[in-house]
Amino acid sequence: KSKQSSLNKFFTKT
Amino acid sequence: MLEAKFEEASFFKRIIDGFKDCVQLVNFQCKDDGIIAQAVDDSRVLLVSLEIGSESFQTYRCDHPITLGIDLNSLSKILRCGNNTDTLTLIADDTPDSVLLLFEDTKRERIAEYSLKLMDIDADFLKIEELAYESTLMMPSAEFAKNVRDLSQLSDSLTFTITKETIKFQADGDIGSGSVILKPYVNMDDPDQSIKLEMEQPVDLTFGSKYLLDIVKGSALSNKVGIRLSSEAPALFQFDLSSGFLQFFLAPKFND
Repeated sequence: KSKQSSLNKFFTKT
Repeated sequence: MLEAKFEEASFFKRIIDGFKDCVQLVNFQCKDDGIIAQAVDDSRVLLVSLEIGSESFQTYRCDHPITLGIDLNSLSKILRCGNNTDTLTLIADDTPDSVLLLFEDTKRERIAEYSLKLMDIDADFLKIEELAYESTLMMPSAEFAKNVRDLSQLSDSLTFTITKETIKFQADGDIGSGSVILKPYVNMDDPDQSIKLEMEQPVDLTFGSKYLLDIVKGSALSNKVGIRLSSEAPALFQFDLSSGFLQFFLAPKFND
């Protein structure tokens, strides 16, 4: 079963 | 002072329709070279990034940077009030608490004026680095939308597999499975119908169907969609405007 990843893992807040 | 006039109200309506179903509260940042907006969906899986360059407008003027915090549901209600072929002018002062939308039917001298209250939206702006992608794909947006809509009926996940000469979209669900396989293809008569593939590394990625179904709503904006994939980054789906773009960044699913 695959698990949804989050954008937070890839992008940093400015 | 912002005064931004679209030649056709339908153009702005198509832009908003392209992403209003996945995000609701959006800060539109108006600057001298155009309008940009960015928003992340509530589940923080899909990021929308919009850029409308000043050349997309019939006339454009923005003396000072202005942020328009807009509820897209409310904006949509007003956009439905204008006729598609009306011109649409967005007008706001330098510290606005509302934005004026002016629909003009130049042939009939009919003018409709609506004022939309602005909101103070506390949203963080994500910095999108220039990412290195392993595979880049360009294809007709209508064909991509059909593939996504067809296969999404079978499963809540779609797998994109790119190899040297082949693009494969696949769904594997409870009622059965399906796949669509495409090869690069050049249509000399209608270049927008071509399929281009640049593969640096094979890619095998899985995405949530519900997000892909939101993304393909951008198809009304452009005949083509650019898809950039990497195993280390969110996928980028891009619909180009005459000047600017609507981009969707989608975080993939990973095997547990």
